[in-house]
Amino acid sequence: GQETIGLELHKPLVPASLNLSEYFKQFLFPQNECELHDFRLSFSQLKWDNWIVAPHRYNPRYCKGDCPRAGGHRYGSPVHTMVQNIIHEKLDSSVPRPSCVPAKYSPLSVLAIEPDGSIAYKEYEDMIATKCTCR
Amino acid sequence: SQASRGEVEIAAGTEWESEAVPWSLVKPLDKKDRPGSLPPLFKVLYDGQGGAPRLQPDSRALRYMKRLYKSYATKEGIPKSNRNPLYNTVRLFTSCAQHKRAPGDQVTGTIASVDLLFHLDRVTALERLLKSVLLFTFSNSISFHSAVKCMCNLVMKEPAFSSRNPHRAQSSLTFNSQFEITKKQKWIEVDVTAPFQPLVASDKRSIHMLVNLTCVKDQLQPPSARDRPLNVTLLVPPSLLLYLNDTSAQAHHRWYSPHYKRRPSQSAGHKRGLSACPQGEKSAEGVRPSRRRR
Repeated sequence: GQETIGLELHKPLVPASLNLSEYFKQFLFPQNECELHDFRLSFSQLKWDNWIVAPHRYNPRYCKGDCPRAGGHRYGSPVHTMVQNIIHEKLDSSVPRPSCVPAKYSPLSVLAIEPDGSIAYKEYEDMIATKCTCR
Repeated sequence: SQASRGEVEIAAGTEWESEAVPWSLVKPLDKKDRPGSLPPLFKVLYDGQGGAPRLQPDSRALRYMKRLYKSYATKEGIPKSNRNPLYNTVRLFTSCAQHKRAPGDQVTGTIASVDLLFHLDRVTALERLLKSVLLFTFSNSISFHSAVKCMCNLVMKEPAFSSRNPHRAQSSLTFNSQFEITKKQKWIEVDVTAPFQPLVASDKRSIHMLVNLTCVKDQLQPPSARDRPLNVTLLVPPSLLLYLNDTSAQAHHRWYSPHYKRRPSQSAGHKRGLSACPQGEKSAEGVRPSRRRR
């Protein structure tokens, strides 16, 4: 059997017609897939630093990118998302593709000066996106 | 809960759309579109009136609140998990009018009794009071050679003229609290939850009180240090700190967030702890069933 094993070892791993970069392309995720992006702003840019004392920097983050056709495995998307994709591709392109939107948020603590001069520490819900989904 | 809440908002259709609008600072919206019950932060975002004229706060009070902020949140504004989960709002009020009624007595160290008036208009109907503190500090940094014992006497007054019953005699409620000032202490917090609870709960918009502070030196001191007068008149008239639980939907409720997990034993202890401050229990219980129903 040594000859057969030898022959097997010399057999190319991938069909000659398909070169390596092409072969790996099928495993790469699309370049601009739906994901979380940072957007750091300071309240002085919005000219609110005369009443918002802290935090100085605020990064609400946002979701941007294309939704892959099989959204379920990575984004926790419901089956409806895939159905909407199929409708867009096969039945009616006026129905939009699923959108890349936030799925989870975290709160933000704000120290603010009230109009009467009193000072308030408050925690606001849903002020920072922490996870994206396709819907 | 996020997804369900998201579905509820999307299902709400137009209402959710109008809520989404406040963030569009690009185009000013005319008055008719403005939804009614937005918390102050969103109202300002909505109106773009961030620049509305504001009274400037007391610098010492601002320094204290910045220090409180640093202990409750990170630099990016993420709430830390180490603070009491029951309150998500802390408000500091400085007194509008302070009249010194009687000069201080250097020997016994009695501070001039101070007449204070706090306007609490910024406390919203959805904010439940959990704890009230009078915050004393010194006009300039002084350090005691040893601990000093103080007695704080509060006389709560009805406002001079109460529209409801103009002829009612001024009623007053006296409250005493003892505490100790150690060396180099910058802030002195006196818990006054008991006398304030009924006033804030009865939706009073302003609170009028007389504060007497008597500080005597520790008798164990060597005679030489005892005859040095205790200059407590350096104490600045106190500010009022209210620890509240904002029950509105926009406020962060830590005990419901998935990040805040209580161990069964701790939650049992937590329940016992709540019985120590009935207000907290009422507000927490009050909030829990409605949220569970929702």
